[in-house]
Amino acid sequence: FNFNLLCVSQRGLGKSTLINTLFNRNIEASSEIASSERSDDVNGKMDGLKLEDSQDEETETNGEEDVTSSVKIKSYTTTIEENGVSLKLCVVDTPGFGDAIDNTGSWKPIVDEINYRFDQYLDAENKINRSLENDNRIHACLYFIEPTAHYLKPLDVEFCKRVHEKCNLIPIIAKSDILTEEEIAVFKQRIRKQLDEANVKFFQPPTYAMDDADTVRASSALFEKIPYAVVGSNSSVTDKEGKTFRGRSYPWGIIDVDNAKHCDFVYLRDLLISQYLEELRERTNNVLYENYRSEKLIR
Amino acid sequence: FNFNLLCVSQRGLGKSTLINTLFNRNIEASSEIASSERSDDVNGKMDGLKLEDSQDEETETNGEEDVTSSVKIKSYTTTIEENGVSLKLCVVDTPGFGDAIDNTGSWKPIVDEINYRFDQYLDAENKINRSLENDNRIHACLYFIEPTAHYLKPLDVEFCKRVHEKCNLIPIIAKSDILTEEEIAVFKQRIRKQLDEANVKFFQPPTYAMDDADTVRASSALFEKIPYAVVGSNSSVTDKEGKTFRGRSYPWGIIDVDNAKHCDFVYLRDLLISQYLEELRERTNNVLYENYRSEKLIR
Ligand SMILES: Nc1nc2c(ncn2[C@@H]2O[C@H](COP(=O)(O)OP(=O)(O)O)[C@@H](O)[C@H]2O)c(=O)[nH]1
Ligand SMILES: Nc1nc2c(ncn2[C@@H]2O[C@H](COP(=O)(O)OP(=O)(O)O)[C@@H](O)[C@H]2O)c(=O)[nH]1
Repeated sequence: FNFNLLCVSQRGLGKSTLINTLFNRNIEASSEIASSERSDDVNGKMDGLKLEDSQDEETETNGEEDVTSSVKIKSYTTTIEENGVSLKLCVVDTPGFGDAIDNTGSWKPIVDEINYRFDQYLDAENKINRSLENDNRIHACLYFIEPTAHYLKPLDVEFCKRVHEKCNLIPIIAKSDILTEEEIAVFKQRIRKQLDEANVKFFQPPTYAMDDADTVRASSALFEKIPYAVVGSNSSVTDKEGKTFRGRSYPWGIIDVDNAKHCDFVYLRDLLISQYLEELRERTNNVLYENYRSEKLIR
Repeated sequence: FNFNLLCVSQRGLGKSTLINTLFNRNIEASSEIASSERSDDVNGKMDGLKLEDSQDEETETNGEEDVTSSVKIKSYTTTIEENGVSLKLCVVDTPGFGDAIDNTGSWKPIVDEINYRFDQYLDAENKINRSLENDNRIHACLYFIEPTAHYLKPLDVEFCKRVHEKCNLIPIIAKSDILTEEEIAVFKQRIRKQLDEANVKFFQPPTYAMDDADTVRASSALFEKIPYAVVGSNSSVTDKEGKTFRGRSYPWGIIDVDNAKHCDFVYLRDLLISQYLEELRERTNNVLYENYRSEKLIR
């Protein structure tokens, strides 16, 4: 079955690295479809969205397009095995978001993409011989917050307000190794307060009536850590004891990405992949898509 | 005598912390003039620049002014002792730069400020009983680069192009503890190439005909490190051996700000304060101000 993950971040917050760390592979390299292109007849709003060859190509930004926002939508599809289940993973990337001098409206192509995928599903549902095996709807959105240690930026708040009712929003603090433990605690508190005041709801791992106390406790512990302070790493490092792990090596010490004392990576991976993948898909179908469908029928 | 340091950075890159680390004090708290206000009659272009009470006040940004750029100019003045000399230090801050959704033209209020200060000096020079003791011209501009590890952003390049011929530009990589040693090396190379291609000249410690080989070597070593990869810290930390120093403490290790193996802070401090302060002031007077003056006379 499908799992479609939308990733939104300005350039340089470790997005490519984190996705590869989460799924244990180079997503782009293993992508069966090198990049999926939105053709112009499909959706009028999609006109003008061109996709470059490679997102990881280091491009210097010196041209006219850097002054105003030009967000592109790029998808990478690959098959992964999780809990013995084969999963068709699609990572939807949004290069250009937040990177220009003027980022007005940079949320729009992304919201258009979410809506487009809802419409695709709606059309399929309405066909006589409906085949709903290909579920292209966005099941979760990972939003990367710059680790300033102060507050969410206006662009962050605006984006979260625009998407939290359309897909499961999971805000994360990117490159959290720039923050001390106290700074992370203060920053998380402020972010949650700001999102609350903006009436933004991020994804909350659900609890069920029949859950035992331990499960409820584990689930709320997982929830309390949001926004997850994450570190990603494509490379292995070796510490003084000869132990090798995924991490980052600095002159003053080595970070272990999978060490819960170093960052919240393991919690994000739990939420997104090992424990709540099904809940993310279900909430998309039962709540977010239903809301979209009813709003569309009303108009 | 005066030393006027312009500091330009988007919020959250450790600017306040770095200034305090450089001058060994809380600049704002020790500022004899709480904040200097530009009155409207002085310079038509300065209209509308209002100054808030405190730059360090943690303000959530949720209002209309976050959509478009609103850069303010705030000055803090204090007296410092360096090399047995008493120095009237003025730090000119630019809150709001790069913080909005649309940052078009955010360089303009800053360039206006530099020009205004040149004009002030020009007026004083032209008076019959000229008293040039108060030199308010900008002697150096510290420009904070976000440590993305990729490239300079369009906003960075635009700003540097606008100011490098008006004041001594010293680009620095902020919060460099987010980068490994390899990432710093690659990032510095790309930044220098990008600035070179944009014809941006940053301040170069001059060498003199009578300098000995050691001095020339030390001066070029200082120059090669630009953009300085800096870390700042207001607080002291203690390591396992009981040694106390200014730094940042992480679960994986402790950074020592004054350790040249951890960051370039000591080199920035050398350039800016201990060794080339006079050169910065001289170049401002002999080269940058002279160019401004001749251009103005031509028009
Ligand atoms: N400090 C830190 N650096 C990271 C982290 N993840 C990636 N990086 C580095 O940041 C740079 C940009 O990473 P990349 O994944 O290409 O960022 P993207 O532009 O958001 O896709 C690379 O040099 C990475 O090694 C992280 O969690 N912490
Ligand atoms: N990682 C890192 N954090 C820093 C550094 N300097 C300051 N900070 C932290 O970043 C946050 C913002 O610092 P501040 O000086 O207020 O930034 P400003 O908004 O640019 O003035 C605070 O939590 C600081 O402790 C640094 O060099 N490295």
